[in-house]
Amino acid sequence: EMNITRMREAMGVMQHHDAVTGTEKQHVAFNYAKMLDAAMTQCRHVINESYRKLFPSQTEQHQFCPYLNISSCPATEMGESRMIHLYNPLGHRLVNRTIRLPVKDGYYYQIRNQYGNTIPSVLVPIPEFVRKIPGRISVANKELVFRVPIMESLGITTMYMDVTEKKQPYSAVEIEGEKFNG
Amino acid sequence: NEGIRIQMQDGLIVEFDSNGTISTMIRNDQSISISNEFRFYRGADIGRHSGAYIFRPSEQKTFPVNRKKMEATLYIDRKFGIVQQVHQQFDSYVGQIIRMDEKTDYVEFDFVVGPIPVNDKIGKEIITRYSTNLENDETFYTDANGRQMLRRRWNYRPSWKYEIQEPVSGNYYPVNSRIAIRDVGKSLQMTIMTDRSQGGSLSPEQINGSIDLMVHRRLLHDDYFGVGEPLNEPGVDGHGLVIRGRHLLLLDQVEQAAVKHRPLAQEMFMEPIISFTPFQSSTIMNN
Repeated sequence: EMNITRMREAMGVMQHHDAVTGTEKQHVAFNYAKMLDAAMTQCRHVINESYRKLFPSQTEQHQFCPYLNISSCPATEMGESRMIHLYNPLGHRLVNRTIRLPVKDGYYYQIRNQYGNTIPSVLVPIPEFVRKIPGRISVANKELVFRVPIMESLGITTMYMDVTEKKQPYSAVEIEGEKFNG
Repeated sequence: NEGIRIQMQDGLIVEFDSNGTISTMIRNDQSISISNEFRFYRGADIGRHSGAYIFRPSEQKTFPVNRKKMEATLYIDRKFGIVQQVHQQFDSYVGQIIRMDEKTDYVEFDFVVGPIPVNDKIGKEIITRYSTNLENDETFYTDANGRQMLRRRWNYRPSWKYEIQEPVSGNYYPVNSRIAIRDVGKSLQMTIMTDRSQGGSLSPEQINGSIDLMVHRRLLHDDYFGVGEPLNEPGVDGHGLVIRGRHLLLLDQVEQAAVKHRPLAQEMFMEPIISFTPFQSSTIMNN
């Protein structure tokens, strides 16, 4: 309850007129960002606790990737296999949702569903204008793209990202670019 | 060298010309020409300035962001059809990925803008423009906090005689989640979904058929309305803020448009929450 209340309080502060309109002074903007970040960290703790209750056999802490918006995610880009947990917060199911995960070169990637069956995936380069965003600290230069066929409403879908050093029969296919030169 | 044509779900077709610029969209055998570009307004350096509170450019016209020809690369996954995208680099500080997923019926524009260069001592307000040949009778629609769609008309207020003092900003409205134009004759609606609140309007340079959305601003003077400092966010390294955002473009028959854009807005607002845990390959079978 206390962990969620931190986000409630942050949202209450953000309803001040200067946060809504973006007319706050810069040092206040920094403070608002800090307040929201701290509250989100607490909420991630709550999600972790929920997973622990739902899946008591899993003892690992869940890793979150707040920098996915700049194609950076330490959990996926270090060349290690990962279980991917997707929670659909909507009241309706999502069909054929495309997921993009930042990964690095030099490894082979396979995506499997909860039954262990391989599903198609491809690797696309992250464009230079994203890789060079100031402050982006990441070794990822590709995006691993795949589709999740169905995410049930308010449901958790689990996938597997299997990382190997040798090519597998169903490893993600690398897409080459073709320059327009008209 | 002849451009490409990509067919998506529900028969939506998108064409790119040989330069890698989006050029045509076809829905129900109706073809509309479309273009997309990034432009900027110059911030005033004398008089009342654009700032946190107001949008008041020095001239009532825009300038292109790219100083040289845009570079574009096509990525197509011919095996599974998961990826169909074009990477566009307009200038060192403006790039965009246009994605067309054959399992969806919208076109995604994923743009990166910044840090906005101000070495020339000119503040800039960057817009992205979607221009079409739709006839929208100088009218457009914006949402009111994601709820009602409100009708907006160029240089017009429904309850008083409007005298134009601010030709550009007087026509800008808040866009919390979507903005749309309709061509009643063709029975087509183009809706742009935004991933955050932005300012939007028709383009003052082409009142019919176009939508402008302001995506980033960097200004060098205070607007004297109270904040007491220019809108010049430093970003992580002090060289200016970079933004990455998404627009989804829908083209549908007018009667079908709301059925598409309402659930899509919810999906944008509440995306799946992704988390990761380590595992060894052998645990797949155990699980």
